[in-house]
Amino acid sequence: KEKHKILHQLLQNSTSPVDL
Amino acid sequence: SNGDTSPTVSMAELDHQVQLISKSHLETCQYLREELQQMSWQNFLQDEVESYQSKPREVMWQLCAVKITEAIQYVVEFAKRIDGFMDLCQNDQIVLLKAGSLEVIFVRMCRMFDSQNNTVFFDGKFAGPDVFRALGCDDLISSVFDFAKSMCSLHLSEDELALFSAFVLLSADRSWLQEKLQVEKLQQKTQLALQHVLQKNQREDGLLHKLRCKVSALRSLCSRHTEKLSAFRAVYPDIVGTHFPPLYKELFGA
Repeated sequence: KEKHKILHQLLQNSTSPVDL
Repeated sequence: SNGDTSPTVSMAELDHQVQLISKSHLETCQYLREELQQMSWQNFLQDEVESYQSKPREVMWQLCAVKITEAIQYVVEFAKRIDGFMDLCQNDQIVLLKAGSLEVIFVRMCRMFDSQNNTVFFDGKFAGPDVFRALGCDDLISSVFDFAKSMCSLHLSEDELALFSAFVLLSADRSWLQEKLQVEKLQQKTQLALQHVLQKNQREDGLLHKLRCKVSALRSLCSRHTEKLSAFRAVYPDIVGTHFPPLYKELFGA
């Protein structure tokens, strides 16, 4: 999970305003 | 079609599947065709081309990594909206996106490609292969442009493109899948919907075969991207480590 942290976040968020 | 069982129900289901995937595609395609059409006259001027060409290799690589990463976020959203994708285990969602997101970007690229001028929409304008010279990957860039051109020549509609993108993303033969059977079922369903839409749109008989042939070309492009990235990283490990988008690094193992 740690290895794909951002991908996990993107998959879990309903929309994805993740700071990349 | 002979009326024996429930073809009407199947057709309705397939129509529904086509509608859902087309909607997901249109909601996440980054640029609408109309928007691209409006920008189609905007080509880079010679001095702008030269400015890209004179960028240091690492700066151009970083710019392209950022653009790919932006596009990947839209592909992730597309995947999330495909019926059944979020029901797969998390491992398999990650496996499919790691292996397939760049392939979907290459498929989607034909929407942003101008075959007549051999240009692609990049960084606000349409760019020819020469814009990417500083990357030091002329052979790969040339292959990517050739692929986009050959995809364009198929003149896929948005619903056909949507179904083909989903088919590519749901490839059940990816390594490390835990629930391969579930993925196989989703991919088969998508293939049926793709066949259905091709028939409905009265496309030529061999088109599905042509599309299936594109899958191996996509895999080759992606493995060549990985090779080029490895070669770049060997020379510029710190640039990749500190300046490349984290999502890009997660996906491509940089």
